Amino acid sequence: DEKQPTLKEFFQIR
Amino acid sequence: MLEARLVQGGMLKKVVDAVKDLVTEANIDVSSSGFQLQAMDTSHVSLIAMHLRSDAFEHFRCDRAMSMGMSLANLAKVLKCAGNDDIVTLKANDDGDTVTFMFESPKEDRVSDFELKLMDIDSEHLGIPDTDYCATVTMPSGEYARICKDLSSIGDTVVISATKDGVKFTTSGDVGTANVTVRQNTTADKKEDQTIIDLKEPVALTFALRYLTSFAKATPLATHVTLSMTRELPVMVEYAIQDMGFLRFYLAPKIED
Repeated sequence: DEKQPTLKEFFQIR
Repeated sequence: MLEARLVQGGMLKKVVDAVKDLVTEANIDVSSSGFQLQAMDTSHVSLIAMHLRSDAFEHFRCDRAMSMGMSLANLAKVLKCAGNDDIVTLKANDDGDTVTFMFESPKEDRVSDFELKLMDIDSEHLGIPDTDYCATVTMPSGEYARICKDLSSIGDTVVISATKDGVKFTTSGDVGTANVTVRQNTTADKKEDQTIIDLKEPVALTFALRYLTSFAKATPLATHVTLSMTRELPVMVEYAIQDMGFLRFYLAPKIED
């Protein structure tokens, strides 16, 4: 199964 | 005080039309470097990053950096009133809560102005690290749009895999499966038909097609689109705004649960 991570899981909040 | 006069006002319409369905409201940050916008869609899966450099403008004055929060639907309504060939001038006071758009016809025989109300928007800025991408594919933007549209009729997700043989887009659904392979083509007669694949190492990522399809709304902006991919990182889909800046979309890949 695939899940859809959010962008926050890849990029940090500035 | 902000004053910015853009001769190719139609470019602004194309940018807003490309992003307004993905993001409903956004802060447009104005500084001496130009106009910048960064915004995520409501599900925080995709992100828009736009930069229109100050040297793209015939006249650009920005005394103090400011953030102009806008409803993109309302901004699109205003820009719809501009002719495609109109010169667009934006004016705003440092502490004002409105921005004025002035549209001049190329023959200077029609001038109109629209005042748009600004709004306070809380937005999270993501720090996007500089990335050495494994694969960079520059292809005709119309071809990218067609692939997204065709595959969307078959499935919901697409696997994009870049190898030395080309870039393959694969989807499957109730109907069956579909594969489209795009190969490097640097010898096309017309430059706009060329495809360039820069591959450092093979990479394959899975994405939700509906976001990739939405990014294709930027097709009128540029003849080419560039897809940049690295393992387990969001894809960057970039449209150049002529030599004036860029419109980039980022989309998080789907991962194995």
